[in-house]
Amino acid sequence: MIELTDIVKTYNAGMQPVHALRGISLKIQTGEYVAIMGASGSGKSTLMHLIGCLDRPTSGRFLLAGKEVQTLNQDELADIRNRLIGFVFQQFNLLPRMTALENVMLPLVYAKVSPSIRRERAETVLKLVGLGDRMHHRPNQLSGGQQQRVSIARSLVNEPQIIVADEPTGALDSHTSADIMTLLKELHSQGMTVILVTHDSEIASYARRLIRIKDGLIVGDTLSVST
Amino acid sequence: MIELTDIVKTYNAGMQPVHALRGISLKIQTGEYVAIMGASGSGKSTLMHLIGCLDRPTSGRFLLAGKEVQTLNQDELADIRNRLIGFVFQQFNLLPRMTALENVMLPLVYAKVSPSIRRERAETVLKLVGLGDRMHHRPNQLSGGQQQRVSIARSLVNEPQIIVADEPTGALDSHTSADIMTLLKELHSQGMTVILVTHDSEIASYARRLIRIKDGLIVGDTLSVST
Ligand SMILES: Nc1ncnc2c1ncn2[C@@H]1O[C@H](COP(=O)(O)OP(=O)(O)OP(=O)(O)O)[C@@H](O)[C@H]1O
Ligand SMILES: Nc1ncnc2c1ncn2[C@@H]1O[C@H](COP(=O)(O)OP(=O)(O)OP(=O)(O)O)[C@@H](O)[C@H]1O
Ligand SMILES: [Mg+2]
Ligand SMILES: [Mg+2]
Repeated sequence: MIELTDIVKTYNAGMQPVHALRGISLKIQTGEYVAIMGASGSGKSTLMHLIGCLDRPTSGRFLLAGKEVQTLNQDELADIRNRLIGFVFQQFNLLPRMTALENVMLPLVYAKVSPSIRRERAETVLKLVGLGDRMHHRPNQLSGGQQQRVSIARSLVNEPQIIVADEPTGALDSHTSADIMTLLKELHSQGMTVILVTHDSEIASYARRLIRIKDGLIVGDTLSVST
Repeated sequence: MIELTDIVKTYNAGMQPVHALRGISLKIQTGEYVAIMGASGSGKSTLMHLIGCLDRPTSGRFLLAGKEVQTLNQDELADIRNRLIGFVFQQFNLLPRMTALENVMLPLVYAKVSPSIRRERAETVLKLVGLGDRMHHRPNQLSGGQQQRVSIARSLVNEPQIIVADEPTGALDSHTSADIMTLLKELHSQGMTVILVTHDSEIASYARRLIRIKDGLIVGDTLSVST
């Protein structure tokens, strides 16, 4: 389902070029549960943005559901994103002037779902992450962990085939983290492909496969022996 | 040094009032090292903003270095903040159009330090958190953990007496976290008061005292038995 070949990403921002990804080759099958770990600055979010079709590689090949993603234009990329992928951003990326409910309804607008169904689905998924009583708060009226959960809810509302989650429990206490991981486990058992970045080895242990990244390269790719 | 008595904080934002803090009483002596833990939404960031003089209580008394903080005006609060307190925000609060270096130099502008000394001190503290080669990047050219470290560097550049850190290692891998905790331990041994919120019990174990918050109330306050 996901196949990266010699993926390179270099940032050129008027200073020293930053070689964020230096040649990544990776295959992820439909329905897999993969965790990605690595030091701060090693390239994890960069890799997630490429897999999530939010950014393009500098060079290399990216096959997603049979399509050559690096050749698609912006509209085609947006279409793939909206239909297939749910993305949880490391820093949430919520729209500040919308409520939690409105933020979660947004992907359904792109999917051309009717307003009443949009609202109903958004409310359901917000309750699933424990925010039933915070739906009408705006992001600056929510705690850090509540904003993170809105970001998680938004990624799930379109029933995506692939969840790309960049440190989805970073702002959560252990109890709330466990609730979120149980939710992801349930969705995975229903066929969803889960790719998550984490700094927490306990969170990584929910996955079947662990990929380690260092200085823009894959330095480890192992199957979990437990379960 | 810090004394809270019956501190209440209620948010009224046009919807149901939220009783974020419901009567907190707490004393923290000069030079203590305190960790605060509690569920997502329990009131930790609200408490940290009050202690850090970034917000006022709805009611209750707050003595800081002998002054009745709840009676001070905005200028007096700003003065206390800039002289005594270094604050690490849960979501970093970096200025997007400034580089890492400029962001870290900002507290020294308020302290009326000369431009060359400002630059020198900011560079020193950025190197201390491992960002010597990222000084001229803006926040959106930095990874999540790098932004967090800029926020930490900024809180330390004014050599504050009290560090108020809201989940300072939330976006960091274990190795980088350990570096940051070693830095805080060193500063604490030099006399700094450290108050940190964390979801990670391993990070909390660096502190001498652990305060647990639940639904806006203190439900535990224990001294660490180790070390
Ligand atoms: N401006 C606001 N208006 C209304 N409610 C608010 C506002 N800011 C925070 N809240 C609510 O107050 C409660 C406490 O928020 P706070 O940010 O202190 O939690 P926290 O313990 O830091 O949580 P986390 O671990 O998720 O960061 C939350 O339920 C939150 O929804
Ligand atoms: N727009 C950009 N311009 C220049 N350099 C960038 C840009 N975005 C990221 N970088 C750099 O690319 C490297 C990889 O960043 P990335 O965000 O992928 O790291 P990460 O592994 O997610 O780190 P963390 O665990 O701290 O979130 C970092 O060294 C960062 O400074
Ligand atoms: Mg990242
Ligand atoms: Mg918080």
